[in-house]
Amino acid sequence: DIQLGPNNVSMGELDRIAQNIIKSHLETCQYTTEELQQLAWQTHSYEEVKMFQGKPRDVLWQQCAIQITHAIQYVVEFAKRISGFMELCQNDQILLLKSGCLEVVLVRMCRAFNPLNNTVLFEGKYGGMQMFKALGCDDLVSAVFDFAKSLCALQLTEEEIALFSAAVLISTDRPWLMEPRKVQKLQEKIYFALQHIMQKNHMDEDALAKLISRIPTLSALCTLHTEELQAFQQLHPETVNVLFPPLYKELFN
Amino acid sequence: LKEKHKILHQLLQNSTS
Repeated sequence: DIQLGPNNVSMGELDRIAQNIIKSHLETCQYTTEELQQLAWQTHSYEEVKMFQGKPRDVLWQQCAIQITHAIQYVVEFAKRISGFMELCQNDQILLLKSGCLEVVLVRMCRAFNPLNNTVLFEGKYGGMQMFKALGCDDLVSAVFDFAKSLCALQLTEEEIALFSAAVLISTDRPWLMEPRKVQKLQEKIYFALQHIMQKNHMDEDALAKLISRIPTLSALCTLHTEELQAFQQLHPETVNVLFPPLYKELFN
Repeated sequence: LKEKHKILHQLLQNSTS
């Protein structure tokens, strides 16, 4: 604890923050690294992909909304286990999760993405972009796949994914925070911990800068998701109102 | 905000499983 890191945060404290976030991440991931490795080359057959493509648009939208909602519930659990998060006021906890949960889901998605054949884990097996054709939003799907590929290219360790997820979630960029200083203090510590780990792991000095440069893309993807949802809802209001998970509607509608 | 996000608020209130 004697050695001081940036901003006079002790290295011991940075280490404690990092360990807490890594543990929270590992405890709240839907799949362990081992499970993902075992599944990595189990891909949907041609017939299975055709089956997804043949689904009515609203059915596939509903299926994706359910999967996203499921993933978000794990992200809420991740947030709750981060030291300091539950000490923020309830308004800010809700705001940070409302605006950041989908971004964290997208960051976590890179764990379940195989960049060698551009496939993602969906409904138990890996499949390519064509699996989501029936959603009718090729631009969004293609942008999400591009993002996952670009994040995979950085070859992040599980520890780095954990800290980056926390940094994305605990962000002072969100509007209407009631205690932005408190959020900022927590965010700074997370960034220092991330910086410390990345300097240790990567030869590339710009690795952290490259990672941070992906954040605007994350935000753009979430905006695109909201726009596509609105467009879909205009055509299928009943599907959204009656069949979509209540948490999904609460967060995005 | 709590009123508009009852499910999220409830998830935050639930004890960590």
